Amino acid sequence: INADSVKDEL
Amino acid sequence: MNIFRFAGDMTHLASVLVLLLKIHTIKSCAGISLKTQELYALVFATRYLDLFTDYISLYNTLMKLIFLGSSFSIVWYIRYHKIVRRSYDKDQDTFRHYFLVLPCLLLALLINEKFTFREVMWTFSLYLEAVAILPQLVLLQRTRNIDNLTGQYVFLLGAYRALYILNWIYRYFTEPHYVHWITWISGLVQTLLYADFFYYYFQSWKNNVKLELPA
Repeated sequence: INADSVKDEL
Repeated sequence: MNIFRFAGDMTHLASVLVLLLKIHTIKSCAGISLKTQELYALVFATRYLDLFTDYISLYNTLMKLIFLGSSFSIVWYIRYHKIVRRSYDKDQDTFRHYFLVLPCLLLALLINEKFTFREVMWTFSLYLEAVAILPQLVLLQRTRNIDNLTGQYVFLLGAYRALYILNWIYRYFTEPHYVHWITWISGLVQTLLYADFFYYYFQSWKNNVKLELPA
């Protein structure tokens, strides 16, 4: 998961 | 992870815990819109599809489980719990929330970052979350008197997204090519929808009077 994507947010 | 986002997640967690606490302890859901709760359960169900496929962190997985668990149990309480359901005011909670689901789905099919099932579902959950509070705000306008737990619930729910906006600003300036217009615009719309509630909530807090929304 590229951490900069907003998908690492809830 | 930055302080704004962590504060936002904690505020969001506090909002669902306040609501669960209210329903579980006083066995009442007076003033709570079941429709908003159902929309929120749908938001989490469509946003956390990657729960079992992409592991980001223990924190991320744990919080997703808490949000999914709490939102579905709140819906269950209001729908099926023999005592709580009696305090649900279905004659007042009449917002046709299906009219919110369909446009959000169509919009997600039209405007998204990538036309895949997961991405469209995720975008749908963003648009839906932005408007999910509407049935609750309409119900508050109707029932006028707001008990302070419900007031705190709505306040915390609005505050969490406002903190997320600070998080997006922070990440925009600290992370290269961190640009997510869809997330930012729907988050901004969501926060603006709370704006008038915030205004009256703050006024009532400042003047130390019971929170009253204008009809």
